[in-house]
Amino acid sequence: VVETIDLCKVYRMGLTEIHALKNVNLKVYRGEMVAVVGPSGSGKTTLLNLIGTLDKPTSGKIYIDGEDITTKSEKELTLLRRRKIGFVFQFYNLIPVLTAYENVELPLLISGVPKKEREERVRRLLEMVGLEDRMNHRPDELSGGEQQRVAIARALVNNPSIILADEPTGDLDTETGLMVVQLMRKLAKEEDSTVIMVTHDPQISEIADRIIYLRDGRIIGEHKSDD
Amino acid sequence: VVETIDLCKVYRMGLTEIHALKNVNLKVYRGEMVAVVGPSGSGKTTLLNLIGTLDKPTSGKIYIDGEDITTKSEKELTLLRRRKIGFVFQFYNLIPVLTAYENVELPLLISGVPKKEREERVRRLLEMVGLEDRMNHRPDELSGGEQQRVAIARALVNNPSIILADEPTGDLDTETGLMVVQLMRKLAKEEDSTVIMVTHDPQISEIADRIIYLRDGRIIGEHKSDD
Ligand SMILES: Nc1ncnc2c1ncn2[C@@H]1O[C@H](COP(=O)(O)OP(=O)(O)OP(=O)(O)O)[C@@H](O)[C@H]1O
Ligand SMILES: Nc1ncnc2c1ncn2[C@@H]1O[C@H](COP(=O)(O)OP(=O)(O)OP(=O)(O)O)[C@@H](O)[C@H]1O
Ligand SMILES: [Mg+2]
Ligand SMILES: [Mg+2]
Repeated sequence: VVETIDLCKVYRMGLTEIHALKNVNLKVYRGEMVAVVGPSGSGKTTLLNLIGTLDKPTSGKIYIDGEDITTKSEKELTLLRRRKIGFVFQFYNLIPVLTAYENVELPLLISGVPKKEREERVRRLLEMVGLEDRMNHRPDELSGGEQQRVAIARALVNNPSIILADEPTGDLDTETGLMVVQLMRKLAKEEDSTVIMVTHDPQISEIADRIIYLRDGRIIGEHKSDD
Repeated sequence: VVETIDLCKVYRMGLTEIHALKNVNLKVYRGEMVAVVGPSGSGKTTLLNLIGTLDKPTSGKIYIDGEDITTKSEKELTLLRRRKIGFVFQFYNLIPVLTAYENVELPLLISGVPKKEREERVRRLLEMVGLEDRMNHRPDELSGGEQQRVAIARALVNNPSIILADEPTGDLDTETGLMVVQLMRKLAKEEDSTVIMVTHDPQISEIADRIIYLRDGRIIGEHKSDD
């Protein structure tokens, strides 16, 4: 459902070139949960941003459900993102003036979901991540891990077929982290969605079906999880 | 060197009251590295912000080097922070328009350190956290973990006697995380500084001399580390 071919990304800063991704070839199948692990600076966020159409490759191809997204217009990409992709950002990107509830509701408002159904889905997701008592808090009235859980709920509320999660448990204790990732896995299995999850936590990566290893912008190996 | 007595913090939102800290009694000794662990939302950041004078308690006392900081003026608190406290924030708070180098240099500029010595100390710290090749990058040109390491270097550059680190390895892979915390410990031992470190990572908490457990705003236990 997601495929990259010889994917490269070079950041240019004046005369300096940073080769963040070098010929990355990756296949992720429908219903799979894949973990991407690697040292700080190895290119994980860059990879996720390219797959999520938030940035453009320097060279190489990216296919989502068989369509080459490198040839799409901005308008087509925006529609694709809205319909198919749920993104948990490394730094959440919550809207500061909206409450937790309103932040999670936003994708449903954009998709035109009717009020009663919106309310049910937002409440259900906030309960599932343990934030039923924090719905009316704005981001600056939430702890780091609570903000992270709002970001996760927001990414899942629209039932996207592809979930891209950049370090979804970085600010969570072990128990809460395992809970949200098990939740993502459960929802993905129910909907036959695909999850690509960047993580530094070995315990979290073990929940995935397959673990892909990145180093200095290259895939250096992968293995199936043993459960 | 740090002592809290019956420390309480209540956040008020309209008619709602959130009791984030409830009668916290804590003693931290000079040269000690203490880890504070607990579930998301248990009050760790609140505790660190109170000790770091970034926020005021609702009731209770906080002593730093024997001085009651709850009775100090804003001016006195600012001087205290500048002289004694180095803070690694849960969300870094780097200055977006400054490079990594300039962000780390800032505390030294504020303290009036001469140019040659500033340059030596900034470079040394950035090398120690593995960012010698990223000195001229601004925060938006850095990966999450690279930004976190800039924040750590900045907190350490002024040789503060009290280092408060809020989840300093949340965006770092295991190897890099262990490296920076071993670095903090080494520098603290050399300077006889004190480190209070909030962390969700059991491996990181094991590096500390003592681990304090927080739950629902209360200290529920502690134990010495076994090394
Ligand atoms: N400004 C605020 N107004 C209301 N409630 C707040 C405010 N700031 C924090 N809280 C609440 O206080 C509690 C403690 O917050 P704190 O940030 O100290 O938790 P934490 O232990 O650091 O959590 P995490 O591990 O998720 O970072 C949380 O439940 C949070 O929702
Ligand atoms: N806009 C940019 N300009 C220049 N270099 C960049 C830019 N963005 C990222 N980089 C560099 O590209 C490399 C890969 O960055 P990326 O954010 O993908 O790493 P990462 O694997 O997500 O790291 P982390 O685990 O620390 O979040 C890093 O070394 C970073 O310094
Ligand atoms: Mg990243
Ligand atoms: Mg916190």
